[in-house]
Amino acid sequence: VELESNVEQLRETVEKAERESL
Amino acid sequence: AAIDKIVDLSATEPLAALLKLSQTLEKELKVLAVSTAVLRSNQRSSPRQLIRLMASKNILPPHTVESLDQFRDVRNKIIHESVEISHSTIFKVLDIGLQLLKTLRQVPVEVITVNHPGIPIYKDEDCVEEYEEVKGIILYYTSPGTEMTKIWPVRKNVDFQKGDYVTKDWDCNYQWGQAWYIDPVTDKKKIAWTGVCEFVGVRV
Repeated sequence: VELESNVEQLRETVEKAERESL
Repeated sequence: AAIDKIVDLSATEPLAALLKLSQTLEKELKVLAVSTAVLRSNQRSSPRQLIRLMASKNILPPHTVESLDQFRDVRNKIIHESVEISHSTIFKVLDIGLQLLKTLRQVPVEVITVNHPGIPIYKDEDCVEEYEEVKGIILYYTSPGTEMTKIWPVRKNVDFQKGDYVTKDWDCNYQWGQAWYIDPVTDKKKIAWTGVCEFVGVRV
């Protein structure tokens, strides 16, 4: 469960990083 | 090419693909650090230190820094987890990691790779009399949205592979006069340069 929540958090941060790079 | 290899590998060995992706991210971080002179090519630094260093110099934006840290944590958890991790979770992380790799490649830094490690260079436009000491190395310059190639003189014993990342170093104590080459793609004779310093970059 902890890993799954970490993966979800990672997905959100990477999406923010992607928007930031545009 | 790196992304294709990771995707191919994921079809049969998702965990190995995840490790490969992690190595690729670390390698590209190092290339960015060397390309921006944050790190010397022969200097060692842990990925975590590199991320901190590049964040402090504002080379990496904040969410990219956070993503890289979180990716490493997730990767470590997957590798060290005692229970078996489902393939679907690994695929999800792979997908996110590839997205992160593409984001990292958007960092506005010029990166140089070897496009052709060495072709004969001639003293005449008919390409008959070859330079004995040097060959031509074709470098590929990329930064987000732009790309170009350029040929430079390099010693014949310098051994690179196509795709190697290299540093931006020239030695102007050695300058080479006008030269021509036969373009390996079009097979046409072209002028290489009118007078340039010798390329002495090293592999990153």
